[in-house]
Amino acid sequence: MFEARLVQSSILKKVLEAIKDLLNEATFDCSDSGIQLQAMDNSHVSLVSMNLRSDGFDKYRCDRNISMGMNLGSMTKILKCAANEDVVTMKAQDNADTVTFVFESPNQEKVSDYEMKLMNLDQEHLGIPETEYACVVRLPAGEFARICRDLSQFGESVVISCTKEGVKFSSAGDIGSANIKLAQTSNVDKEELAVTVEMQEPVTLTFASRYLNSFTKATSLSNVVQLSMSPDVPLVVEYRIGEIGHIRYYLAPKIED
Amino acid sequence: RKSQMSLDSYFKVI
Repeated sequence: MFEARLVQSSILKKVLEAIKDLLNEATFDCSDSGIQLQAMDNSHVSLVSMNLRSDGFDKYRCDRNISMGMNLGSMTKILKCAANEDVVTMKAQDNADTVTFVFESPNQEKVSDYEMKLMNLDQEHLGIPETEYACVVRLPAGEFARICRDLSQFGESVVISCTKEGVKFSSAGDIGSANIKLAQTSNVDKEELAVTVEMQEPVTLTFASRYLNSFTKATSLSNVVQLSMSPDVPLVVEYRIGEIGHIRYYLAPKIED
Repeated sequence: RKSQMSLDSYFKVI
């Protein structure tokens, strides 16, 4: 038996919003420690890795590890049926071929349940090596979303350069070029408004703006986004999911032919 | 000219 109850169904809605641009379907691996999802987009350029810890749920029970393959379009349809203030419970029997979503209104006067068919997905898990990154940048998630949106008007690629002074985002294309420089915040009153850079060595990498834009669909999950970069390895874009977990996106760089 | 790398070149399937 698997059962996970979340008082804020809006978290689940936001998580889905954050992954459905990149993935059509995904396997939710449920175990005693929580729910994990790891999937690459069809082109194998980006990877989504999400973790929701069991202790972050209001109730969590998982007697046996289960992997639930879900069509994210169908899951989106179902979660649209939940009001933001509803309590959501996901339930499945061991070896089940369906999952049930139960939505309860805060006053318990309306209770709905939706059963969804599960899919058998061939899944390849990737081993992601633990990496010490040369640069780790934290900035307001809304600011990052704005930068990705603004620069994607110029070109298909965004160059991210990180030095100890700050971080620079650049793009160039047919209409011209654009550079956005963010300096490290000198005095930090509010952490969620700060730009911070932890740098071992400066890094400049080029990425496809289309993917960066897709990652920013997670903006509503967190005030802060963290970018981790090292020369010639995939970028990691991380958003915390409240007190319950995180979503990380990995993006392979573009390199000189 | 830059070309897009695939994650397969960095991470191994387990």
